[in-house]
Amino acid sequence: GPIILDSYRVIADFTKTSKHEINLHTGDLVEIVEKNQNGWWFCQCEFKRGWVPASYLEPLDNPEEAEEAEPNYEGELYMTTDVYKAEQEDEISLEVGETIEVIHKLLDGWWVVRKGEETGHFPSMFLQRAGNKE
Amino acid sequence: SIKKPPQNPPPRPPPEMRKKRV
Repeated sequence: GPIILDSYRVIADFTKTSKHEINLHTGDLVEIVEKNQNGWWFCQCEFKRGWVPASYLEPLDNPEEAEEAEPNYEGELYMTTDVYKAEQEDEISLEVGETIEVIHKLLDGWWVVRKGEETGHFPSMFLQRAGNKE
Repeated sequence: SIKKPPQNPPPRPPPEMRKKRV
């Protein structure tokens, strides 16, 4: 039978920054083919196909319904695979090879992580699992 | 391949969405 794809509505204009992304216009409807946990989703919109940021979409059905996982305040251990310097005040700067705890895996790919007393958003694409806590 | 996602982090949510989730 036909494959039913999830439909989403675009909530803000997005201008692509590389050739495998596509531009989005507020109000457009798109179908999602693949949801990558790094926050880039592969979508099709009429005849265009490409990657778009999940944070610019809301579900067409039940827009108020939360798709996000619940936060886990115990934290899951991850290691950073790349350096990132915070650009917004709610982000955290980390070097390569730091062990941190992930406390909220957000669909937009900007996970909430904790290192010591500090918490902030960090790109999930720069994180890999670092085993289990005792 | 086109199925490989971009290697840079996606943009943060638009400001109006970030307010909504606080």
